[in-house]
Amino acid sequence: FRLRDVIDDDFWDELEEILLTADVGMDTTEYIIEEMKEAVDEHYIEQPSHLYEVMKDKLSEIMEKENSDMIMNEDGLTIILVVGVNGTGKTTSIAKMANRYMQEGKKVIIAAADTFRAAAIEQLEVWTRKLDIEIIKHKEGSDPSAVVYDAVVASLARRADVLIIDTAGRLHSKVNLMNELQKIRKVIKRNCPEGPHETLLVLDATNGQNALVQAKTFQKAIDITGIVLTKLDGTARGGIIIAIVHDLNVPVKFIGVGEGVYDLRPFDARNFLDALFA
Amino acid sequence: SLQERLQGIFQKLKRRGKLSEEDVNLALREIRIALIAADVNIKVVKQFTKKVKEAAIGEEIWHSLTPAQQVIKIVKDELVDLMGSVNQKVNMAETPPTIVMMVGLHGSGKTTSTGKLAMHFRTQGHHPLMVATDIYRPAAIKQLEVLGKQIDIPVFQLGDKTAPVNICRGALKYAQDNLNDIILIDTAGRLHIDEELMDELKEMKAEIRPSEVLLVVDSMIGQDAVTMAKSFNESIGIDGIVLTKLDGDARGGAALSVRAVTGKPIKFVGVGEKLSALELFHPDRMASRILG
Ligand SMILES: Nc1nc2c(ncn2[C@@H]2O[C@H](COP(=O)(O)OP(=O)(O)OP(=O)(O)O)[C@@H](O)[C@H]2O)c(=O)[nH]1
Ligand SMILES: Nc1nc2c(ncn2[C@@H]2O[C@H](COP(=O)(O)OP(=O)(O)OP(=O)(O)O)[C@@H](O)[C@H]2O)c(=O)[nH]1
Ligand SMILES: [Mg+2]
Ligand SMILES: [Mg+2]
Repeated sequence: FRLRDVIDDDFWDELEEILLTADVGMDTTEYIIEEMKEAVDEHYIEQPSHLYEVMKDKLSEIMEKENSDMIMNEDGLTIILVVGVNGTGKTTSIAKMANRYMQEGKKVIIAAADTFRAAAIEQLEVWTRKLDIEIIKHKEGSDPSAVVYDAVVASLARRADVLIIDTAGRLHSKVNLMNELQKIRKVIKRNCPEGPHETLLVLDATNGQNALVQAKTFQKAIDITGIVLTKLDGTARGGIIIAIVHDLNVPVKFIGVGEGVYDLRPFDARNFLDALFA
Repeated sequence: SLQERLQGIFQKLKRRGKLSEEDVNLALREIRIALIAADVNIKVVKQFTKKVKEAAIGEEIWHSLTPAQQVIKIVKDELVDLMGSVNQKVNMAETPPTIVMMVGLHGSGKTTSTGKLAMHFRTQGHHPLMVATDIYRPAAIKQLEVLGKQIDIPVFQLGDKTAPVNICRGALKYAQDNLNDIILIDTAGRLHIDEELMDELKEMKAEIRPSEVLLVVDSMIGQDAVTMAKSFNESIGIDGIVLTKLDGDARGGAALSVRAVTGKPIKFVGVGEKLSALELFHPDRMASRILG
């Protein structure tokens, strides 16, 4: 465990270092340390290991949301819109989710609405061929909203259970690209008023403080209902997610732990925190 | 902003007369907060603020009329000093072809940057060849081929069933026959902790002996930048860095961290998704960006 066996100034310094190194960020780190100092006084905590458990309990409360499960439409189509900045793992996460739903016996359709990036459609097609799922696609360079329209209409007509929409990576600071997402959302709503049932923001666990800006910007633009935190199989801890969940009141639904189709797990706050402090 | 917070501190201090070591540390604390918020690694921040303190004390700025501005100037100068490099060019081979290898974490922008560099070298009158060695990611080879078509630059590939080291061997032969003087090798994204994939990279490097290994780093990366860069440098040795997605609003503290831990220069920055969106690295612009 830790080398410290007493809660002293060195202990608080070490805890600060652990939190900051995990990308928890300065504000959240200060908040956590203040809370823990109070806890030590209130509950006469003497063992660092005891304090770590108290801290994980406290953070679990922040991270565990009642809507951590995916919102599925029990009698009809569930539409899942997947968004995020470039390279975070959207396309791969969609393949993983599609596989999950197929294994649950659901009929899944995927919309290739990244009509911009080189070989984005081909990348998704490799997955849909492997999983034997239907893909709705247009030519590269076509209007993503047109793909989404076709996909929603087709999914309703074919009575699919789940439609997952892949979108192009986009920096949240690019207003025209965020407007494009708003247009996609409108197209969904027009043809399926209760949709999208889930709008998932895919975040890369190796990102630092900018992930919080990403989350806030995407939420403001198209109302995020859940987060997929990817690449947790690396050495980055994704600590910024604590501030994100707290500030946006949005749950983490899945974590990505590798490049394979099974490398997706439902979010477990305690496991996440154990790994963060490991 | 950092300037405003430092001004606030110096206002208070001036009213109290002489500056103590503790007062100086207050200013340094603000600098530390600003750098950590910018994703500079906390250990790098520690070393850096120490340097700033030495430089500041040596300059006797603490009694000046505009101490906040002077401190900012010292911090900026130290940042530029640390990140700046005399040589921002790719190391060219003594006799062609020059071989450049692109490496880095998943999704950092290696494939796109390979295309950008190919376009950059062709504009300078070279005859580049791009090589597709990512045999893992679905449609990775196709992605590089599409980019090659966009800028009319050849892409060498042997499909996804041939080992990367053999693809490289084939590429060298092809370049010889087709008189390509620059070979850009795109590799698969990998974790620095994946021994097997890091060995693959070592094997490729030993085979083709590139004159330049470029670590492609996403400018949004957080504290992990140091662990990752150190590991790549220790495992395979890197010669330079490409920092991508700087058209975003990440402060990009990784620029400082990666430079500090590897000693290698940032040679290029990616500023967009188009293949023309590649610029040389400007340390003064980066310093201003990091300080926010
Ligand atoms: N190690 C690891 N790699 C991942 C994970 N998720 C995705 N990747 C890899 O990250 C890279 C980018 O994944 P994509 O699915 O193409 O990301 P994207 O967000 O769709 O990218 P753009 O569409 O270009 O914005 C690929 O090499 C994936 O294999 C994960 O959980 N762990
Ligand atoms: N905005 C912006 N996007 C970029 C930049 N460089 C790359 N991208 C985007 O980032 C995403 C990932 O780029 P890739 O070139 O596929 O990254 P990669 O490192 O080859 O990914 P893997 O091979 O899966 O490891 C794509 O959507 C690119 O268009 C940049 O400088 N700015
Ligand atoms: Mg994608
Ligand atoms: Mg690639």
